[in-house]
Amino acid sequence: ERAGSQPAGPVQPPAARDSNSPGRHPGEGSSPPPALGSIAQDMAAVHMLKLYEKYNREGSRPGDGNTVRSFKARPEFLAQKPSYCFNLTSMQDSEMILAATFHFYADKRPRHREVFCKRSKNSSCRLLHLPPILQLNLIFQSIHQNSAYGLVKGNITVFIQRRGAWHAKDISHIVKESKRSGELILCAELDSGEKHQGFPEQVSSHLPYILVYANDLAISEPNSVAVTLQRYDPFPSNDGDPNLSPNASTDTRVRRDTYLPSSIQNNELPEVDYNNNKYNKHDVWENAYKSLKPKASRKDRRRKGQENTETLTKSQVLNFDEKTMKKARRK
Amino acid sequence: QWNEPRICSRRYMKVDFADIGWNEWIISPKSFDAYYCAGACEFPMPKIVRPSNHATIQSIVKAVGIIPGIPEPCCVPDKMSSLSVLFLDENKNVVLKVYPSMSVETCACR
Repeated sequence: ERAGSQPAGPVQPPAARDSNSPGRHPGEGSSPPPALGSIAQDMAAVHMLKLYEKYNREGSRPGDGNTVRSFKARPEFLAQKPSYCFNLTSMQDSEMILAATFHFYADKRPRHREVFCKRSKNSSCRLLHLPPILQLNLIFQSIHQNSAYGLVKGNITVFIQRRGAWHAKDISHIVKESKRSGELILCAELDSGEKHQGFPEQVSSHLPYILVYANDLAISEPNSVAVTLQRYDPFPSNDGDPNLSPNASTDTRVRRDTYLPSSIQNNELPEVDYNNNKYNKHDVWENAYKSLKPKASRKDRRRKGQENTETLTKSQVLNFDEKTMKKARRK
Repeated sequence: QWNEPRICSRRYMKVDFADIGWNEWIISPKSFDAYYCAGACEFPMPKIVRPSNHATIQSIVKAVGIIPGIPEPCCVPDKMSSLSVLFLDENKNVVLKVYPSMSVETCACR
């Protein structure tokens, strides 16, 4: 952008026409609203709440778009320079970008003059050395995953008249280009020409942020509210057959193993003679219980246990004598 | 709800996002008046239920019993209004979206 551009007064993109007086940034001079609760620290949230109240008051006009996304900055060092990075990946493909603005806080006073004036005895030092206008270079780079260097996407020079205040700059072309090329990690370096020391001692509420105004073409689709607000699904979605009841989960059922030892063909007890017509179920159970042995002593039980394990290991399969087999075959 | 009119009309329904488990990420509003439609679309249908031509024909067919099993028309939302919702996306960034058709203004027989 050519030097000498307009001072960075707040940009009024289609959806950001705030009711604030021109030149005042939406979040300035206002205490964080209670509606934001714990996230009231950052100015992006305060700004978004102002936009929400405006949309509620005036409704969104046709050119305004139906979506505003805010992106908070994450301080990073890029090629040893302090930069602010923004993760734009949450933008949806159906969101057509109308405008984007970069909001940053111009520190009250540059540090080097602080140090300089401390030494000098002249009380009006601060006034004499107050540079009338601060020139800032906003250098935007898009970062590929896990790389330490970026691709410069834009370099905007701004002239700051008011210190200790928020400023906004239109970066629509940069964000549109980033989205088009799929480079959705965007970093901004605020270069004031001072030698790079670290990040200015900004409080977290003074971190820069980006607002993206968009028109979500999918918002009029049926159930568009579920796409962005339904974060869990009380029923597993049946992608396949719509007739499936919500409980019929589409994942393959665990097939239970129905192992039937080949030798047991029915529930009859081998030693019981079912042929004679005197057979009475009650008797059978009586006999079965009567035949229980009296409780063996501990020693015997242990020995018995050993015998059982021996017999068990020996004959895993039940053997019937010839007579029983003959009867079974006959039956 | 019991002394509601029988005829197809708009009924009050307030939705609290905490009741549907969305309040963790929705900053504002906490609740809103959504309303719903219920009531009969019997022949003859008065103008107030703003029947479509098809609904009028269907209710006559139903009343005359020409074809067994034809139900009366349904009482559904006609005019609806949008709702601005401020919420946190998965990256905890604040998002504002204006969702259409979130609240019922009028009902009609269709």
